Amino acid sequence: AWLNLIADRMSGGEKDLGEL
Amino acid sequence: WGSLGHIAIAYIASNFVKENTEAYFQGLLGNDTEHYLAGVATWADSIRYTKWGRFSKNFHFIDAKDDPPTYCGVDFVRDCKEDGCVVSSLQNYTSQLLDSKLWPWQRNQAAKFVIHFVGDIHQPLHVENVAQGGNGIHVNWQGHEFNLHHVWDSSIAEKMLGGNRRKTYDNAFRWASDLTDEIKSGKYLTESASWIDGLLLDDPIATSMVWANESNAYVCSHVFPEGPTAIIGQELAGEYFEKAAPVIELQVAKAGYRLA
Repeated sequence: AWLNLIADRMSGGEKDLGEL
Repeated sequence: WGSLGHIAIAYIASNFVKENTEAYFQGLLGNDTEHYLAGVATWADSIRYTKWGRFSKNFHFIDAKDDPPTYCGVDFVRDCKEDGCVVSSLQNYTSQLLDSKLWPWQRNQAAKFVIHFVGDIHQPLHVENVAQGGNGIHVNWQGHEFNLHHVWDSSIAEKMLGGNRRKTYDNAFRWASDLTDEIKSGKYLTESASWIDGLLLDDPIATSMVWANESNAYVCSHVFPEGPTAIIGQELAGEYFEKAAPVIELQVAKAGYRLA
């Protein structure tokens, strides 16, 4: 979940936990 | 953890990241294969004892000055040394990953540190001060003398998995697949959602202190259930192993899921 949050932030995407 | 634990954690994380996350970190780490996380999971250990990497030697643990088995607990201000600990390192390297002004090589190293330290914070003896995280406690393992830290880092997991100890990546991959199934549809299905409750990207200290306290609680319940002196010289590959193994499985599964 930590890497998802980082990638979301850096890609300007959503900040939720997505598929997790 | 030893290599087996770190690599398994990385493979579990690979199984749960979103597509976008996979592409992002494959780019940052320069590896387009499914091994992009597993391949760097032990990098932080490989540089720890080199001259240039020495700055990072204290980043792998936090010395909780508690009193197991009577009292367990981690206090960031009390326990994190001036030159850093695993909690402050997770904050530092997470913020470097989020800083697009840094050089790609700096963010590449930051990623490798985060991947490794999320693993280490889930090993109970990386969150304990007694005898340098158990390194100074001699115990027996299948008739041979080992230190307690090594038993928790490697021996218990290796005994659980069996097979050829030299095939670390294969064993880790297989273990990660089993634990991924347990998270998706097995014994961890219901509890796994709560593992990522309250994750705060903007407060890595609060987030990793939750992980550290959870991990440290096992020092009282499973590492030193009778206190640190009672374990000296004991054979741990029997009854002690039976109780410790499920804790190690759970902590490795959690670390992988949280890392993802």
